[in-house]
Amino acid sequence: SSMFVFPHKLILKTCGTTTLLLGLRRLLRIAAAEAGFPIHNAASLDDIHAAATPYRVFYSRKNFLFPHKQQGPHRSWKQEVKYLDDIFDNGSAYMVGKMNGDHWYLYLTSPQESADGMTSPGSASTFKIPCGMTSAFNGALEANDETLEVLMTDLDPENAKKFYLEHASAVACARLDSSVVKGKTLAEDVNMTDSVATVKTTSTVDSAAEEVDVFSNGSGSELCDDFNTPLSSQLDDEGLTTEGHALGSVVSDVCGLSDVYPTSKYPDARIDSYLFSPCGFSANGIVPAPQTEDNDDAARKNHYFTVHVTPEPVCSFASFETNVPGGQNGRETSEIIAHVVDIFKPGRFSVTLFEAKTPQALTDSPQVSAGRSKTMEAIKGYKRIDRIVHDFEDYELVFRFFERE
Amino acid sequence: TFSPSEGTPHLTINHDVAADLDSTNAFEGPEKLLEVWFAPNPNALPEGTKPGGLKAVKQDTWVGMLDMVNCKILSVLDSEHVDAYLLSE
Repeated sequence: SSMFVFPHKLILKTCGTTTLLLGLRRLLRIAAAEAGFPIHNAASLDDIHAAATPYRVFYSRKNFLFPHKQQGPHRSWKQEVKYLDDIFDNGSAYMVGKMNGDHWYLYLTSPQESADGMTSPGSASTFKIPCGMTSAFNGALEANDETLEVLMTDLDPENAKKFYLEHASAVACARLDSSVVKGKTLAEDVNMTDSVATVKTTSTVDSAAEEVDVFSNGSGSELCDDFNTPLSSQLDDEGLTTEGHALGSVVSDVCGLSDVYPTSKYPDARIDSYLFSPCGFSANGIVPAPQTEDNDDAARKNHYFTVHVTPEPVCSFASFETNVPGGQNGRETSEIIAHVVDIFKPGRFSVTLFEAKTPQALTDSPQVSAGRSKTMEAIKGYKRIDRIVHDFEDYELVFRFFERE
Repeated sequence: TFSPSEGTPHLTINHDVAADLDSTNAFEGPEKLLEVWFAPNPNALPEGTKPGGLKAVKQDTWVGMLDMVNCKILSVLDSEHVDAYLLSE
């Protein structure tokens, strides 16, 4: 799972049987009490119902593989919508894609027109929260506001072994041997406090590690070639601090994730990744916009990407999400999709591109838009099954679904 | 090899959680995604909002909310414009 906190928005993406929506009311309360965002559903913060007024809310998910295992309001889309409708008074719910196949759900609120920009504090007996009252918010949507999400299922089982601790441990051992031979170090500058370590990585790691098939040679997950020393301790000697993070870093390099936003084009990009035990992988990346002539340091903006992988064959799934804008001296969106799909080799995947209708986006010529769309239709080795466009008030959503040829 | 600039994000690891996490029964597959905006852009925070907006909220404060979600903080990659939390499960 991952959380991204910006000054003006928060993104929370949670895996498995987590109860994401149960944290929503607390989030709105924190935004009011700790960040000072205005409240409009109560007279003051003393009221226990008082919560910050959001500008917009999005909630989305793919259809669950095992809905009966979910908790709280997450057992069905109907319950999730009811939960959100009980909090907000202007939400809309959508289902995108095949009902009898892989589909995707979206709930979003729309900015409301309000004569005075305020509702009467506490006037609604349910203390429902009005969203995005237009007169209460000044400022345009962010330029280049786009979110790309690739949701992949039916991962190639052999390829998915990369996301098992046992396999990654063996690869890490091989890399350690290799780095000792080549005289490379993984990190420098480690500051330890009581329970938290701050690590500043100041050198790159060798991404050309040998693949090791631990499933055939039976190597253990805890021990490297020195069988009396836990792998995590050996990696600590190299400056990494927990086995999950150390192996996550190795997996990021070996699987190709580190090259999605390569340092050659995004020199200040950083990835934080973790390999779970016995399997599963998560990674967050922060990608500062490349510096250009008309983009000085003060104006540079940081974008994110996040990856989550469940490799077990019975429920194999991987997701990739990013708000790094396509093009603009970086990689095109179609290149990113192709790269990500090649990492996970899914049997099926959906691509959702959510783009704000900002003035900048609207200046694209029809030819440019058509060309960009066309390149996203053709992913090598896959057949595009569905393309569905939703035209919302301020956003356009394009949903595409692909199957392996 | 490259030399990161001052603006390079840096990583903090929460050893209390990250060291002994067992996720044997944790995964189901598809995730849930929630995005809550409190302003149209970071330069348009409403009047009365603290400088930094949500980024001004202390990390410990998020822990209580994340407990309700059943997630723990494994590590944080922080930068000038966004803080990225890697969470358990």
